[in-house]
Amino acid sequence: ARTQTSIFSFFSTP
Amino acid sequence: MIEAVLPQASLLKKIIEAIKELVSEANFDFSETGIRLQAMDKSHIALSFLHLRNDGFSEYRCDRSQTLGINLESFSKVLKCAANDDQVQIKATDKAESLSISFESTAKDRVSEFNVKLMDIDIDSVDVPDMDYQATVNMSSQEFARIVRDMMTIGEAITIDATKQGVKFSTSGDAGEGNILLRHRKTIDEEDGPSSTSVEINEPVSHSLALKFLANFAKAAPLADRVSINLIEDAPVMFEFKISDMGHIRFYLAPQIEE
Repeated sequence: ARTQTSIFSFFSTP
Repeated sequence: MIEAVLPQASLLKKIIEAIKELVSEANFDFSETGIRLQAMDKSHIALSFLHLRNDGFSEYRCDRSQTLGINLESFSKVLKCAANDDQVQIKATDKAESLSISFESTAKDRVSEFNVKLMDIDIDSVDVPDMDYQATVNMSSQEFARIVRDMMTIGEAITIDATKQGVKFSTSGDAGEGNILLRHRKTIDEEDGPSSTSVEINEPVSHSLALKFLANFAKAAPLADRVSINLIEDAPVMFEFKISDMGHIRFYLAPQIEE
């Protein structure tokens, strides 16, 4: 099954 | 003091329509160089970026950088009061509590003015590094919207496979499955027509994405004839719509991964 990732898994907060 | 004038309200209408389904409230950062917006949907799966350069406006003035928090549904409602070819002016004083939006008809005989309340919006922002994409698909934005619409009749997720041969969009669901292949054209010239597709590729790359977000991105199609889809393994897919000579809207979408 596929899992949805989040933007935060790839880009960090400043 | 902020003051920005666009010769046609239709452009601003299209911009707000393109992002208001994804984000209900957003901070518009005004600076000397133009306007920027970064916003995420509530689930933190899609990230929207808007950049409008100062030189794209017929008049632009920003004495000092200022962030204006705006409810996009309210903004959109007000913009519906403008005729498409009305000139639109947006204005805010320092520490303003509302954004003033006025419309002037082409004959200059009708002027309307509205105020939209500003709000403090606490949002999560992220740093997006410059990335070397493995593949860039450049295609007609109308074609993109059509493919998204067609795929949504079958499934909820879409797989985008970019290879040297072209780009393949596929989906599957309870009713069955389907795929659409757009073959790569070496040059996009008049002979091929504006509907042709190019794929610049370093390495084949494949991503699975939630279709409902692509349906939202497709709302930016009225802004640009072309969309570019930028893919890299293990990173969000970036969709870019250029806004004629003045900037762009970019959407980053976090992929679905196999567990």
